Amino acid sequence: PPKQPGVGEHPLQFNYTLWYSRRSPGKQNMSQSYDQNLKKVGTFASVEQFWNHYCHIARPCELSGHSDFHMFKDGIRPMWEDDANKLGGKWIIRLKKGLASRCWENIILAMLGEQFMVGEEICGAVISIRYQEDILSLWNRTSNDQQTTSRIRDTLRRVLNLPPNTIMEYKTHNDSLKDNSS
Amino acid sequence: GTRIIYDRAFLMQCRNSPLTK
Repeated sequence: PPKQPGVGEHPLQFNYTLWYSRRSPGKQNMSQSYDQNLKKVGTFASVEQFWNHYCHIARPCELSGHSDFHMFKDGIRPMWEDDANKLGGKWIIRLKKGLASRCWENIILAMLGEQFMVGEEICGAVISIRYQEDILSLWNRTSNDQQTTSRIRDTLRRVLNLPPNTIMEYKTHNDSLKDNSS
Repeated sequence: GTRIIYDRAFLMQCRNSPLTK
């Protein structure tokens, strides 16, 4: 059964699941091994349940190697093949080292608090820790809905409070699949 | 329908609530 808020807790509009993945050096980056590397950290239905998980896990900046946190609506796996994602896409923001923890917190709080105002469009967010830079992405259901994707971009700019020259790139999951980049 | 919306300040406040262990 879906998780429920506890007595006196503040319910979320949607339940969310937090996932963690880490690529072992030397292994092939195939879809199957990606799926096998995904570890569920927990699911939460209230603001308080979220903090109870969040306060006990490492911050993105503390992770080493090739690691990702994924926070998706409960029932959506953080993979492009999921029904909710297959016609979707993502905004991609490349971050200088040192910004990942703050930006990740800002993006997930905006998601939990329903700050994007795009109905059911948001699927989840990912922070990818890499060697040279970190990559933040926000996934939505419908890549060809330009009004929605523009609205998401504008909210992202506001909640992330990034320098004005930060480049934001939108990519459909279909294109990512074709160029095998993510 | 009605949406459950929380701003950042409110969510941060809940972090310090007795319900958050």
